[in-house]
Amino acid sequence: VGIIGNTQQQKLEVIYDVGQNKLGFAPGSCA
Amino acid sequence: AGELNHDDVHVIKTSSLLPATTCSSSTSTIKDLKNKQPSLNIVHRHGTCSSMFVHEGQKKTKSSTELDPKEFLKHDQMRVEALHFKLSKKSANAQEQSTKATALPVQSGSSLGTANYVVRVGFGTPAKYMSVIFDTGSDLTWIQCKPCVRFCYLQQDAIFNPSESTSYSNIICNTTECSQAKSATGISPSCGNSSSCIYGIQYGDQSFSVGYLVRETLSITSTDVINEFTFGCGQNNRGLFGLAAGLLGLGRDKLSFVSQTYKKYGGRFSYCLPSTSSSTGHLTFGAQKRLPSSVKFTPMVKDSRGPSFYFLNLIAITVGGQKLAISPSVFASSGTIIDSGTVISRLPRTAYTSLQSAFQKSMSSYPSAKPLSILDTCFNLAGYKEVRIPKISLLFKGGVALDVDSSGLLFATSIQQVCLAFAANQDDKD
Repeated sequence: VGIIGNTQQQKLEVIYDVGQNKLGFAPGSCA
Repeated sequence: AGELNHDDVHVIKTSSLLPATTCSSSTSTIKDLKNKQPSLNIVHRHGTCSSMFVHEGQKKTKSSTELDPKEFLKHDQMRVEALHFKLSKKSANAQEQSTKATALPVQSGSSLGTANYVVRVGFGTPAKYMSVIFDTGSDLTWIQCKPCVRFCYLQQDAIFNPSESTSYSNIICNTTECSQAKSATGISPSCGNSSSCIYGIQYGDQSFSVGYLVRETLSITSTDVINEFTFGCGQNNRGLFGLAAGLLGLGRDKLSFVSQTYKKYGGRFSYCLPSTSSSTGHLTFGAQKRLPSSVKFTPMVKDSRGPSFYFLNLIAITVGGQKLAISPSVFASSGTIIDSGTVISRLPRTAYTSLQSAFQKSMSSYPSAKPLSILDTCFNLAGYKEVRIPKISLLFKGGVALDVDSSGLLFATSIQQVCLAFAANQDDKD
């Protein structure tokens, strides 16, 4: 399986919504 | 890189590639702001912002990645192999057989060696705050507990003592929670004295925790409290946990923190990981009143091979603004998960080869360097004050792009050995 590791998740807000079955990436909101 | 548009490259100061030596953010442990969502500080377990930093025998001027990068990457590979093992049907059968034979499988779970981010959470009444590894790739939350019947490793915080809490209770066998421990750990729970439910969890690097499954109050902040949270109270714990008190399991299984707090937080949480080992990030629970304007969502997929993992549909990769010629079926056949505990992203070999080729072409003006463990695309940047690196984006279903920040493109041991921070799986089917 491919894996998105934590190095590539840096400086990016990762938003999990298990209820809605979706995952968001928000660049620029981790300042 | 000279052939690429300015918008398609990162210009990086080479001095920023090596770890900072001091904590650059506030190290306050708990954010407890009125009218805001419950939020925890995230710090790197071995970083300069961690209270555990000095005690792990490291000098304040060095980070873990600086100390032994080969060992660090080896642990990362162990975690990946354990994830692959867990996801393969063949291994699930083998695990079942092994469990029946009361022998613990060697690679039954996730390796924790590189699950390096910790948050501080309060256990019991009154709450005792302690640092736990935060991990979206596993489910069961556990901490070390007194009286440490068999063994407790050294941890930074005082070991939790159930007798000092007024809200602690053991879970007995033949309960729903006890039976749920099987899917959360991969190992059938057993029944101890006074019908106490005994869980066992073993990770890919053979780290393990065994103890009582209990109900206890969990405090995210002093005002955000979860009553009767089910977790493991470890009486025999060994392995690569550093000085952390235990683990916060953020997977999707029924016993995970996310599932147990579903009514309270709606299965919503978000995080910003610290971009260096010397800064802090945050882990926040619940729906955001106002989502960041830049957010784009992609569907999360449930995969029967590993229903507790967060699967996504990765469909393409761009390097320097150019989409790589990779058939979408390469990604679709294996699937892709997002994991807070794996350090280096892994790609199907076909996809990685294409990425490597495009990246090397863009970096052809820089001398190459010898490979570093799983990282085989390395450069010697000695003598350069600035370098131009092609931007890399991962494209997901729904037109969502993860534009990898410049800090997430390279893994450096020294300025003479700076490597592309992606690695290949052995086989496209992995």
